Amino acid sequence: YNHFPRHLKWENTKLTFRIVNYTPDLKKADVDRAIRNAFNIWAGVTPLTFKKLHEGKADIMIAFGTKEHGDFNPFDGPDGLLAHAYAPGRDIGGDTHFDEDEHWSKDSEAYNLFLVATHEFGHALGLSHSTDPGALMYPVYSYGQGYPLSEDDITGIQALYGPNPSHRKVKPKPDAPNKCDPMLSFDAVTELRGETIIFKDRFYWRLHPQFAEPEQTLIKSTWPSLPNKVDAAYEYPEKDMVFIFSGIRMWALNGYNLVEGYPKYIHKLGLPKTVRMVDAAVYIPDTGKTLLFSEEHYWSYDEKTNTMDSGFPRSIEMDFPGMAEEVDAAVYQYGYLHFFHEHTQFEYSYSARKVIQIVRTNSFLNC
Amino acid sequence: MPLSSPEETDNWLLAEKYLRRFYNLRAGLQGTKTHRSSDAMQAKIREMQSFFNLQVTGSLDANTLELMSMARCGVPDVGE
Repeated sequence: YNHFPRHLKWENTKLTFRIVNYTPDLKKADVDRAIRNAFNIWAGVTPLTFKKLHEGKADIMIAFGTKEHGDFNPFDGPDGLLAHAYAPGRDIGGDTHFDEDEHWSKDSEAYNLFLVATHEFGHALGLSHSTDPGALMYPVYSYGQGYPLSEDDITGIQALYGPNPSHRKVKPKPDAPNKCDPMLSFDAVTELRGETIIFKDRFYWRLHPQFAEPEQTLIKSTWPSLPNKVDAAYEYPEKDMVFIFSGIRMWALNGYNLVEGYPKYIHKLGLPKTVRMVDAAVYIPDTGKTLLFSEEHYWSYDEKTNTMDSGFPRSIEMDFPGMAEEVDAAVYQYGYLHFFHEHTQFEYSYSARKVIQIVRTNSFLNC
Repeated sequence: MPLSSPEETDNWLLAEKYLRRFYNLRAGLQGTKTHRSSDAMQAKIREMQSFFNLQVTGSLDANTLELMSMARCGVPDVGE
């Protein structure tokens, strides 16, 4: 987290706010509720209280405006800048402005007013932007459900004001996973146009062959239509498509775009209805087959005929000796199958048909 | 140096505007007509790449430009 220079904060913890005007995108009551809920989030973790005024000057004046809206800090039309707020202080200090050229919603259909308001009020109370992609105070918008503050946000605001006197417990959003955590496990791994994408919780790392440092991003920042949790993923290069599995559904991506007709049920591939999730998936170019792993078994899917091969499922332990009996993620690189199970990575030679190296999962991220 | 393509110019202007607003890149022309990349601009690109945990290259690679075009908050990323 970051504070503004000189750690600007309100000396008075009893603050006032006033909603000067409303967006036509939402009912007035929905705007009132979003703003009140946003203040309640910060009130829940600090001694601050927020009283609503209906006239006169409040500490935090809230308004919707477009382009140049009176503070010489113009908005830019749809998308781009969504809103801004001023650090604690007199006059314009604390004031919060929303760009009326955006479309505001109370769900994920457009920009969620509650989420953006909670972020902006973080500024109005003294937080600057966080570099943690999992923090609410991260500069880039991303939609998420549930409690919006991460540990990073709470630590940052309590460094200014201390905790809520009632010490009410909140369950913060988990921070971004640490790539060098020795106990790190992966949810899914796939190639994507020459890069390697590693999914973990709400995030993914992007590993480029020429760069040592993987980049971490929120899944929804890149693919808003994907769920926050990915079970398995694989690339079928012949069609320049990546298939993503979560629960009993699967998505097809062409780069950043969702392919028409998806999501579909995984059973369309020919998996039995008893299969409720795919743990790992990997396409083997040498054979043209995609291996789908679920619990202790795996299936073989023929990408040319789009049919499940007969004689499956087969036991993972039988066919991949030396491997764990279950797989979290799998990827095929330079003739080797990399299997990941918990914090262990098994490097399996497809030609020699045996495990040739066992290392930690995080070594895949150059740790 | 051949003059840059319209797309490169657009990317450059997007980046200049972004860095000015969020990273205190000073106003005025960056670099010369043919030699685009000024030291100040490169330094600010590095600062932004470091903030977002991107590869710190100082150049406008695809990932950097992609991030610059994402919807975001209008408050600067560095304290004024």
